[in-house]
Amino acid sequence: MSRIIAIVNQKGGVGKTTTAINLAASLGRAEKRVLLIDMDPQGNATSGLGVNKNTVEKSIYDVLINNVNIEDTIILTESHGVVLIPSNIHLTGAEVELVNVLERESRLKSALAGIKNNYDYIVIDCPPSLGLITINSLNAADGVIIPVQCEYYALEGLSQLLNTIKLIKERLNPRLEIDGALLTMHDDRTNLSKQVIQEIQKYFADKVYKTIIPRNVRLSESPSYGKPIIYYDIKCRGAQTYLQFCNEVLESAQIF
Amino acid sequence: MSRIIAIVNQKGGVGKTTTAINLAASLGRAEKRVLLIDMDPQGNATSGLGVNKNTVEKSIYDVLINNVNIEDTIILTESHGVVLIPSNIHLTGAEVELVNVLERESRLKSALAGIKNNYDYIVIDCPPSLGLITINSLNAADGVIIPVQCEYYALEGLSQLLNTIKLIKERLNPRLEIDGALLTMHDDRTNLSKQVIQEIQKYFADKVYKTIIPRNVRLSESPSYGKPIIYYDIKCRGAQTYLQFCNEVLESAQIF
Ligand SMILES: Nc1ncnc2c1ncn2[C@@H]1O[C@H](COP(=O)(O)OP(=O)(O)OP(=O)(O)O)[C@@H](O)[C@H]1O
Ligand SMILES: Nc1ncnc2c1ncn2[C@@H]1O[C@H](COP(=O)(O)OP(=O)(O)OP(=O)(O)O)[C@@H](O)[C@H]1O
Ligand SMILES: [Mg+2]
Ligand SMILES: [Mg+2]
Repeated sequence: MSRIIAIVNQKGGVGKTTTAINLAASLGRAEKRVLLIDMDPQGNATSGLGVNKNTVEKSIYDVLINNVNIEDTIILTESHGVVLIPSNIHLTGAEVELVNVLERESRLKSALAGIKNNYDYIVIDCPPSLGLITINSLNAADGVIIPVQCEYYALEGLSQLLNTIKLIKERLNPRLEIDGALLTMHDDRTNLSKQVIQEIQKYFADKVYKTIIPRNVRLSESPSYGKPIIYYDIKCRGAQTYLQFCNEVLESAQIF
Repeated sequence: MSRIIAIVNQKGGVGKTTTAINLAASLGRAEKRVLLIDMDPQGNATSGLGVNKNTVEKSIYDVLINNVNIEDTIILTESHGVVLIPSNIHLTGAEVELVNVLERESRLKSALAGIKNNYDYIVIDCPPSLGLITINSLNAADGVIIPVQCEYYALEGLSQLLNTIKLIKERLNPRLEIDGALLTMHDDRTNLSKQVIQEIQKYFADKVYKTIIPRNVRLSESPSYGKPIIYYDIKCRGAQTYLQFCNEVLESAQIF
């Protein structure tokens, strides 16, 4: 049984890529077979896993636009159990190019149909927008994880995001569920964090993960070494909380 | 003489909105006539200035898509000298809706032609993408300010951003200049910040503003009160460095 999880939030800089990479690596360490898909034109998930984007020949762009076989785009990473479909600079054009393409919302879903059962988890890192790239990801997904930064602006876009998820579920993908909201970059010294957490728990009720990811400089250092946090500094708070989060994801999988 | 400045970076969460609001407010305090345009569907600049998005009748969306007169969308704010063209939820659809519209890249530029000389500065807050909303902003602008977070991923998208600016300058807007890169969320305790700053200074050479904005929790608190930092806590480091940055912008204006 395979589960496709999209990491989505149109607010920028909330920890989508950091969550996608570190969840994927933690699942791989728990002996799951994991495919990570980098759907962001910036390609942060690709470089955060130590892959040089300039050497990437085929990317997710080629699957969405040029009908390239998805298996030809999958590459190995240094993280145990994790393979990657990289992104590269061409993906920037995809939002506009997809508009006039046949079945533009279902390109990713159709491409994944043939390979889905080769993996226990497929994790999709999305760009900070609700355009056709994110819509493709939501339409292909079984579940959505929403990283929410403990900051005021983080509350603003949530209703728009939930509306979009609801629309996709009604019109394109009836199996789509919200797996949960993950609080990120929490600074327990500030009142602001406490206030935002209370708001988010009111908003999402039982859909908020118990694990809260603290602000931890090691998490922002690890991408410069091309490594997920568990391979950069497994003892730090960032690594320990992402491992704990991974356990929550694995436990909830029993329920689905 | 009016100057239109677009605040652009497709990387999310780097301080575009925080820079747009606090630069606009500081320019207003220096007795300049300022128009702030919120081109981000999230509408953070609108709420950061204390305006309730749900009460907004006409927004920048109506100017881009429905040919509404731009003067009918301008509203007052509590910040001295600053008026706003707000954003609202409809703007989310604009990226796709603009694709098949006549002169899709020039909608904002044409709309601003008639009112540009009513202001000393027009500041445009952009979403975290390089799609048609950001292209409209770059095509309408005289200058670009690029906020760059002192983090590893911040370096990744810069060449894509500079390429896009170069293309716009060559094909649509020959007067477009890079006014400068502004380093944000600097944490002087970490090595990472020091390394990123050195990289940015190599990349942008003399186009890096001398002012460096520190990470300062007061800056992330002020939007929850709907106030720019100078009206929330003028003594804090966040306010002092944005006032200093504003002076740099005013000084460089003499050169243009
Ligand atoms: N818990 C954390 N503590 C400290 N830094 C963090 C944490 N999580 C992420 N970061 C850093 O914050 C920045 C933003 O995180 P990230 O890039 O993962 O967000 P994102 O939502 O993927 O951004 P975008 O919207 O641009 O895709 C990055 O530089 C990252 O290294
Ligand atoms: N110097 C700073 N110190 C501390 N927090 C800051 C600073 N600048 C911005 N912030 C906070 O960091 C978050 C991201 O900043 P902001 O929303 O301005 O970035 P952005 O680039 O506009 O994001 P987006 O890409 O989503 O539009 C916000 O919660 C903001 O309040
Ligand atoms: Mg990302
Ligand atoms: Mg913003």
